[in-house]
Amino acid sequence: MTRIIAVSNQKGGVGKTTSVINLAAFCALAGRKTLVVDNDPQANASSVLAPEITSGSIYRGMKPVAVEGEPGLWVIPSSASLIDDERELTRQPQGRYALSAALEPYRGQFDLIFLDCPPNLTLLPTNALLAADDLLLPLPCEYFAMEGLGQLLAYVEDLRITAGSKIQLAGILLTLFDRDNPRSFEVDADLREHFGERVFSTRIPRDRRLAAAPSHARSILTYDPLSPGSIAYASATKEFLRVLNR
Amino acid sequence: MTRIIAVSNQKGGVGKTTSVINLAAFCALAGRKTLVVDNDPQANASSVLAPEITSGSIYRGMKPVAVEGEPGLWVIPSSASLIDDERELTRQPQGRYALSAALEPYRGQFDLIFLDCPPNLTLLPTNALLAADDLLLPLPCEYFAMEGLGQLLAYVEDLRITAGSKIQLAGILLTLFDRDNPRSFEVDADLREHFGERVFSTRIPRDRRLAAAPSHARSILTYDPLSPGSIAYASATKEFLRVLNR
Ligand SMILES: Nc1ncnc2c1ncn2[C@@H]1O[C@H](COP(=O)(O)OP(=O)(O)OP(=O)(O)O)[C@@H](O)[C@H]1O
Ligand SMILES: Nc1ncnc2c1ncn2[C@@H]1O[C@H](COP(=O)(O)OP(=O)(O)OP(=O)(O)O)[C@@H](O)[C@H]1O
Ligand SMILES: [Mg+2]
Ligand SMILES: [Mg+2]
Repeated sequence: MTRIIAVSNQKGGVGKTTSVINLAAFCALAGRKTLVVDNDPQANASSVLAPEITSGSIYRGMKPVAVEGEPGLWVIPSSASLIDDERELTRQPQGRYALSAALEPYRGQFDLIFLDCPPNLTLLPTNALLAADDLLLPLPCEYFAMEGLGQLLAYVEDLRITAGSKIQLAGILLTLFDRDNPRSFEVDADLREHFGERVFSTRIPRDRRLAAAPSHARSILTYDPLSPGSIAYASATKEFLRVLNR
Repeated sequence: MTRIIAVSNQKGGVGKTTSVINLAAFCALAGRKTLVVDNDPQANASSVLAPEITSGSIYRGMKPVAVEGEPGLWVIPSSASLIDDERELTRQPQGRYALSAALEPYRGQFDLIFLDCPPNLTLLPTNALLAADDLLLPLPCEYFAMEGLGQLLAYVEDLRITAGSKIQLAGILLTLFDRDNPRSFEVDADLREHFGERVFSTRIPRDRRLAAAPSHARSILTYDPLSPGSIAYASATKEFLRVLNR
């Protein structure tokens, strides 16, 4: 039974792409056949998982490509052309469901499909939220990111009511966690009080090696598997898989 | 002579809003009558500079509001309604020039007008790039942000050729600079080799107080004026004003 997971947050730079790449890598390591779909015209995930491909997107019929050096991990890369695809989709009556339709053939071929989203709430993330079964929400304990949380959850709820979305919140993953800042722990405690079990107990620490791995076109698993960031993503993956099977 | 400055970068979380708020605060302190226009539906700048206003935008005729506690600093706040404004603008033939037209009455009333942009290259940032005289580009020394630099500069060049934009690159401001990471210095050196003087010599260090100030609805100037982040933004403002007068 394939599960499609949208990784979304309209706040920029919160660790969406970093979480998609590294959760997917550990899911593949754990024996799940995993597909990453880059749904962002920045194509950051593509630059790590399929650096040699620089055009096309799932909306233009791009097929899955095996990720070199990461058995069980596949990617459908994107490119800047996704900006044009989005403009084209706004003109189509069923434009919000294009990704759902494009992913249909892959249900049954993969155990998990991760959708990396751009930092906004326009048509591309909307496509992902309407195609996905689950929502994973990376969130740093910083003021602007917290401010936007309500807007995102309200938007997701609106899609469930008006557009038939069946998406469930799989969880909130605390990212870029700064253990030296007392404020991080205050925000953490607030979130757990408000969202309970839906906040993963694993926190992803700020770890320079997580920011360095992409420049070597690697996930943290193949770049520095014993680093704090890697161990945290391994533990977050374990928690995530447990939540999916609940 | 009013100068309109777009602060833009489609990469998320690079310090656009933090730079707009703090550069504008120091410009006002230096006696320049300064206006911040929030052109982002996240309304992060608005939540700091005019937290009591939660609807409207410049596209709906919102007028400048004086920022409490920061003499000489004004703001035209935005709200989530900007998502609808953008959708509306896509239907108008002159939709790309709406911000230019809306800012016209304020030329002559302010010395400086800063435009905070959302993390993408859709119609809202395009409006800012077509309305502005100068572009300020916040950039962390991180792989994904560097990857996107070419895409942004190509898009700006395209607007100069196809849409009559007169925007000039005022400079690249290195943000979230991590002095403990040797890679930051490598990227810094590469950038200066490639862009020369257009890279500000002031680097904005990663400083927790910069991330804390917004939760008190303050710029760094009124929150912790002697912090490393504040001193860096004071020095960056000095450099920036010198560049504008060149
Ligand atoms: N835990 C971490 N420790 C250190 N650096 C990190 C961590 N997570 C992400 N980063 C770095 O922070 C920056 C932002 O992360 P990332 O690009 O994954 O966020 P995003 O939400 O996908 O951004 P966008 O909104 O632009 O899509 C990147 O340079 C990334 O390498
Ligand atoms: N120099 C700095 N030191 C520490 N934290 C910083 C610094 N600059 C920005 N931040 C924090 O990093 C996060 C991202 O910064 P900011 O929101 O200004 O970026 P942005 O480019 O405007 O993001 P978006 O793309 O979502 O609009 C915020 O939580 C902010 O408080
Ligand atoms: Mg991303
Ligand atoms: Mg911002």
